[in-house]
Amino acid sequence: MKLVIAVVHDRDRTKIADALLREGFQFTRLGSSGGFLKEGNVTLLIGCADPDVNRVFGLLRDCTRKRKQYVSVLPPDAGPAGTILPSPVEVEVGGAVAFVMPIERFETF
Amino acid sequence: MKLVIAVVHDRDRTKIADALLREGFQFTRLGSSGGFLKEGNVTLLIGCADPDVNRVFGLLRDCTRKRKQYVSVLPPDAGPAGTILPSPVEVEVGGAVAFVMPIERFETF
Amino acid sequence: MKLVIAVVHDRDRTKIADALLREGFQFTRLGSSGGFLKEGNVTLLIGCADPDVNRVFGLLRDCTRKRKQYVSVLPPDAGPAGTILPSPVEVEVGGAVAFVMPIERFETF
Ligand SMILES: Nc1ncnc2c1ncn2[C@@H]1O[C@@H]2COP(=O)(O)O[C@H]3[C@@H](O)[C@H](n4cnc5c(N)ncnc54)O[C@@H]3COP(=O)(O)O[C@H]2[C@H]1O
Ligand SMILES: Nc1ncnc2c1ncn2[C@@H]1O[C@@H]2COP(=O)(O)O[C@H]3[C@@H](O)[C@H](n4cnc5c(N)ncnc54)O[C@@H]3COP(=O)(O)O[C@H]2[C@H]1O
Ligand SMILES: Nc1ncnc2c1ncn2[C@@H]1O[C@@H]2COP(=O)(O)O[C@H]3[C@@H](O)[C@H](n4cnc5c(N)ncnc54)O[C@@H]3COP(=O)(O)O[C@H]2[C@H]1O
Repeated sequence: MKLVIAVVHDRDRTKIADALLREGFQFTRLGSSGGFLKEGNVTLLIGCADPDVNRVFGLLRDCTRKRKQYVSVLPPDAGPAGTILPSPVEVEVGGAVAFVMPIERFETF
Repeated sequence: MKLVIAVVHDRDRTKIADALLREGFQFTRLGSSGGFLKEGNVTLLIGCADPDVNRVFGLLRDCTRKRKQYVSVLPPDAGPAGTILPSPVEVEVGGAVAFVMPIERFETF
Repeated sequence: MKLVIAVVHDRDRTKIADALLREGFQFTRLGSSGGFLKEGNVTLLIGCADPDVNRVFGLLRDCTRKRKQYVSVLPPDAGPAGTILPSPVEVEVGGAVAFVMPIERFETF
């Protein structure tokens, strides 16, 4: 058994949830927000059998996609925190990121 | 050290939290919701010593229990998403699920 | 790659987030609350390269600190749940705790 922790953009959350249910995966949703853009996103905990990780990754690939977004505030690493830019800057924002972690034991009660 | 990630039904959350505190376990609560029934539940992060995992599982067994629940909406894998059923269907809903994960390092600051 | 799961006190959350961004770390924030004091805190998921874990720990050490706090309610393990104390008791509350976990696979979509 593996735990897939996937952070998905808010716009893709319904699509990925329906696809996971259609494929019979069980999962839990946690509200979250991005470190950089501070926008709302969703963190999914998906416990699945080892050979199913590739199917989960396939669904993430189909249901999420990178897009361009304009940001008007500099992050702290690019200047004094919260600097307002004269004109918005284009940042490529992701669709999703996913971590796969080993599970030593799984039980239902 | 191990991290136990436990997803517990909303009705059992107070009981399990009190039992963990009584037994001297430290933990963190994260609001969450189920993938299938979309109902609110709670995800507990419980960092504990390796030999204590069985005690945590014992508390989960005592404080959570399966129960029957009627659902009136089909999940996407059983028909067009959101189909309203003519009459509610009985689904057995869990009390809790728990994952045990290895911890390579733990520090308090 | 490692996943650092850090639980940080609400008062330290902005400071640690700005420091992580300044150092170029990507992370996700999850709202959470403490098992014992039930106060709001924040759980950070920080996926980073193996050799960077020490830098993340350094930032946690700089940005969070233990402080004394007065509590007026006994936890269940010290008496009947929710007992009001005649006079508040001083408890040392932490700045942060952090777990380091192995990552078998990481992908962005
Ligand atoms: N210093 C910087 N300079 C320029 N652009 C930057 C940047 N930091 C982030 N970005 C861009 O902004 C997007 C949103 O990042 P955010 O941290 O809000 O939201 C992130 C965060 O919540 C999570 N995430 C990404 N990498 C992570 C990691 N290593 N650990 C934990 N969470 C991560 O996934 C969300 C989407 O990440 P993704 O990489 O697809 O998309 C990122 C990335 O394209
Ligand atoms: N396709 C389906 N067809 C028929 N019945 C279905 C079903 N999917 C789920 N159920 C039933 O509905 C209950 C609630 O699932 P939900 O996803 O809302 O809420 C779940 C979810 O939040 C979490 N969970 C369970 N398995 C998980 C996994 N493998 N990974 C991550 N989270 C999981 O624990 C909660 C309780 O799960 P539990 O198994 O005890 O109880 C489940 C199960 O009995
Ligand atoms: N039974 C008890 N008797 C007397 N004092 C007690 C106690 N349990 C906790 N405390 C004190 O209260 C502080 C807040 O605990 P809380 O559980 O609300 O908030 C915790 C919890 O959310 C999280 N945490 C700590 N250890 C954890 C663990 N092993 N697993 C998961 N989360 C943990 O980090 C927060 C800060 O923990 P920290 O240890 O720095 O600080 C703790 C500790 O100093």
